[in-house]
Amino acid sequence: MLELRLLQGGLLKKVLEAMKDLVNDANFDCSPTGFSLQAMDSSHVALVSLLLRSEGFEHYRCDRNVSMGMNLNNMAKMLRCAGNDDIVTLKADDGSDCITFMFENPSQDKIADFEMKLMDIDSEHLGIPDAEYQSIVRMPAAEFARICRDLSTIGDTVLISVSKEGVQFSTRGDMGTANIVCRRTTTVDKPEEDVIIEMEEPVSLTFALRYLNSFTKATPLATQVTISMSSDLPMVIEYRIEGMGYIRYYLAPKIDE
Amino acid sequence: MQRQKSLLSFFQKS
Repeated sequence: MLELRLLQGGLLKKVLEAMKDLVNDANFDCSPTGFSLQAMDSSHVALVSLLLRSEGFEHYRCDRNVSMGMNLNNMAKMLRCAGNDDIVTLKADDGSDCITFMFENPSQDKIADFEMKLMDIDSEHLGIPDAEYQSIVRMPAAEFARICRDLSTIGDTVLISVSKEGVQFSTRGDMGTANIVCRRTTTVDKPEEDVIIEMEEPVSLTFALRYLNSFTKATPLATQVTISMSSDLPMVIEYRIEGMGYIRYYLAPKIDE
Repeated sequence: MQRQKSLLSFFQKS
């Protein structure tokens, strides 16, 4: 028996919007720790890792570890039928081939049940070792989204270079080039607007903007984004979900032939 | 020319 009741149903809607363009089908894993997912895109270039901790749910019952295969587009369609302020409950019986999404409006005078078929998915789970990254940048999530969107109108890839002074995003295309530098900030009154850089070593890596633009669909989930890079590792882009967990995206770099 | 690396060249399947 599985029963997860989330007071902020809008949060689950945002989570699905943040994953559905990257991954079609994925297994959600439910354990006493929480509700999680790890899935790669079809070309094995990017990976999304989601954790919603059990403590963040108003009610969390998961009698045994279960893995439930779902089509993320279909799940997003069903969740779009929930109001942003609705309470959402996920329910599944042991051995059942479907999951029920129950939506309750805030005044609790409208209750809707949506039942979705589960799928069998052969998932390729990757072991991601904990790593110390050479450069970590924390910046406003909306600013990062804006930069990725703007640069993708000029070029297909972005060179991200981190130094002690700041982080530079550069691209080039048929019409010309673009460089955007975000300097490290020192304000203390508005931490959500700060650009914070923790650097062991300067790093410069190139990434496909198409994927970064897909990751920025998670922007509504967090005010800040953390970008971790090392010269010999995929980058990690993390959006922390307050009180619940995180959504992390891993992206393999492009390298010179 | 730049080549897109795969995640599988960094992380092991578990």
